[in-house]
Amino acid sequence: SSGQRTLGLFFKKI
Amino acid sequence: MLEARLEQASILKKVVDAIKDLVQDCNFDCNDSGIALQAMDNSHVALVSMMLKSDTFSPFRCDRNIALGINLNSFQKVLRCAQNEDILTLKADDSPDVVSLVFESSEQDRISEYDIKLMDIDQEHLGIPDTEYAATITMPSGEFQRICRDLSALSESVAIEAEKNAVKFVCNGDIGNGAISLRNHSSVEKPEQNVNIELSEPVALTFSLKYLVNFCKASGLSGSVKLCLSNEVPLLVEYELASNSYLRFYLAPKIGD
Repeated sequence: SSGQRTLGLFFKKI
Repeated sequence: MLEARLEQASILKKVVDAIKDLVQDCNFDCNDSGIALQAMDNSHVALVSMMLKSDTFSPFRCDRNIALGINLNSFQKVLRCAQNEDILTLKADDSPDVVSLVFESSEQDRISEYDIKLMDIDQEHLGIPDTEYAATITMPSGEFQRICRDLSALSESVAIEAEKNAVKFVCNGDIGNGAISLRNHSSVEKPEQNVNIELSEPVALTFSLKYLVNFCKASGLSGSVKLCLSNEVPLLVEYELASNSYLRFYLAPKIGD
């Protein structure tokens, strides 16, 4: 839904 | 090889029940420190992080790193074949095709043996930074579940606002609005009802209730739940288990209008 961010913005892939 | 014996099958049953609607296929990463799992939901909004430390098991043996790729639906089907009080033992070879589960009744002479076929799962792994959260709220897990359920009837989202000594759950929906405030509360007689709010600065964040309601399926694992919040970072919802084991959920915030 609108405004929902995803975790990729906060946690980096390792 | 892996050999891990749990005194009570119910722990694993509850963990899988709690996460299986959020993630479908995941790797159970086994090494000498225990069994860990990290998986994101399909939309990459929520993340499950489970750690069952080796001390949770007795005995626990795992000489090498073994990834057990398991479909949680299949896992749940097999775990339902165990009684809650059964002793559960997980076994796998070093390069396994299957994971074996043995359920033993402590009262009867019954031994049940099941295998689950493993899958190759190419899973993204995220690094979660150590965070000093601005607000940490510990409250009864049942209370948190009720708040999330109640508010989800009114709205898709909840704002969690933590300030000195109080935390407020606020929602605005089409039919009306709702707000629940909790204050620090401690009782010697009923410690299970305690609410503790630790705060270094005020926090206000908005989250999707659909995910929070899902996380609350873990309420049966622990009488209390910990909510950790900082502005502009994902919410951490933690259920602590015995022996420093845990089931954690992370949820990315929503941005305001």
